[in-house]
Amino acid sequence: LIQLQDLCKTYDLGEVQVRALRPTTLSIEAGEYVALLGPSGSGKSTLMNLLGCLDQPTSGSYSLDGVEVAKMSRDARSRIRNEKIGFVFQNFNLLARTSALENVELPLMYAGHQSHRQRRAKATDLLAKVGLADRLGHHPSQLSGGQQQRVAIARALVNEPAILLGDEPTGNLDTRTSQEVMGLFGELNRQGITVIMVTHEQDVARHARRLIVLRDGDVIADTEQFER
Amino acid sequence: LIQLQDLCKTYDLGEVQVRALRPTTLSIEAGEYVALLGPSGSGKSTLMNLLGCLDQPTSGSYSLDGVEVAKMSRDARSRIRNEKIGFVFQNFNLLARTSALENVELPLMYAGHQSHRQRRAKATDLLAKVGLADRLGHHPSQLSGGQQQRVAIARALVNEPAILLGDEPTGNLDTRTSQEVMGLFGELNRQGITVIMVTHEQDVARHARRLIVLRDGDVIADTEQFER
Ligand SMILES: Nc1ncnc2c1ncn2[C@@H]1O[C@H](COP(=O)(O)OP(=O)(O)OP(=O)(O)O)[C@@H](O)[C@H]1O
Ligand SMILES: Nc1ncnc2c1ncn2[C@@H]1O[C@H](COP(=O)(O)OP(=O)(O)OP(=O)(O)O)[C@@H](O)[C@H]1O
Ligand SMILES: [Mg+2]
Ligand SMILES: [Mg+2]
Repeated sequence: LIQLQDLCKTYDLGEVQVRALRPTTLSIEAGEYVALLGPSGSGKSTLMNLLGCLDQPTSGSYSLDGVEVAKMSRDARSRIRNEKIGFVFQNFNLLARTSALENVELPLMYAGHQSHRQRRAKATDLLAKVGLADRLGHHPSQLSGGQQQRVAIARALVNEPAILLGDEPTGNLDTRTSQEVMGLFGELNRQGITVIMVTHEQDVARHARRLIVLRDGDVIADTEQFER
Repeated sequence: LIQLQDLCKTYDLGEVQVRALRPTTLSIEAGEYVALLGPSGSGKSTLMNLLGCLDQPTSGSYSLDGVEVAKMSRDARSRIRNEKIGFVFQNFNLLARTSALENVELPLMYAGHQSHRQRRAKATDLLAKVGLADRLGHHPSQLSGGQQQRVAIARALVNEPAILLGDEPTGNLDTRTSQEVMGLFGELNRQGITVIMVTHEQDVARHARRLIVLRDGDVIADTEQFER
């Protein structure tokens, strides 16, 4: 499903170059459950943004479902993001002036093939699943940190993506809510959805089958772990 | 040092009222180390914003160092925040168009009694302490999530506050960086600084002497725990 070949990202700040991700080669099969670990600043979000087609690599190749992402048009990339990928961002990226419900409906509106009533029902349903049934009308500034994170999670799932990317998706959640969310992700993975999760918490990482560890932009470990 | 008497915060959204913090009475002595726990949405950040003099309660009293906060002028509150309180926000609240270094220098500029060179030295020193010596000139958008969080931590500490308030201060940090930061907070607490930390992580909560647990805006537990 995902094939990276010498994929690399360098930020050019004039006098200094930050090699956020060094040439990385790896592949991820459909249906895998991957945890991406590593110290702060090691390149995890950089890799996730490349995987999510939000950012262009400095060099190297990224083939998604057989198509070279770098060669896609902007529209094609935008459509892939909307149809195939659900992304829970490290800083949520919610629209400030719209309600929780509208934030979650947004990907459905871009997809375009559902009625207003179907979108509303679907978004309401997902928000209820993450415990926010009584916060539908709240704007992000009227929500707690963990509630904002859960809106971001619902939004990532609403278009039933084939690939779920989560960048510290439970970082602001208490243990119990976090377990509920991980249960939901596990259920989706069993249904065939490819899950790639950045985390620094062992309780989240233990749900994954495969662990990829980054340090200073390099993959230093890529192993399988089994249920425990 | 801190005395709350029936302190309460209700958000009025027209058709519905959100009772974020119910009348709460408790006191915190100078030099205590408190962990504030509870589910997502239980009122932790609401309580922290009241303690940090960033928000006004709906009712009740908050006395800080013997002075009733609600009766202070805006300037007096602003001065207290700058001189006595260091706040690490759940969403960092960094200035987007300024560098890490300038973000950390900002409280020193408001305090007003140091030269440009002294401010620069102090801010540089703190950023080095949290491992960001090579990121001084980066703007927040050029920093990883955990790096932004560390800039927020350095900024909270630069004015040597008497009270350190941290709202999930290590939520975006890997285990090792998190331990370094907790080590720094522990050192400050031993020097007499009052530390109040919101967290949902056991590894953070275990550093505190006192645990206060919130649920639905109520304090449901207030206990002491000892080193283990
Ligand atoms: N401006 C606001 N208007 C309306 N309701 C609000 C507002 N701010 C917060 N709330 C509500 O108040 C409650 C408490 O919020 P608070 O941010 O204190 O929770 P929290 O314990 O910090 O949660 P988390 O662990 O998720 O950060 C939440 O249910 C939230 O929806
Ligand atoms: N726009 C940018 N310009 C310059 N450097 C950047 C930029 N974005 C990120 N970096 C740098 O690239 C490195 C990797 O960043 P990245 O966000 O991928 O780290 P991360 O592993 O997600 O860290 P964290 O766990 O703290 O979120 C960091 O050292 C960061 O300072
Ligand atoms: Mg990151
Ligand atoms: Mg909060």
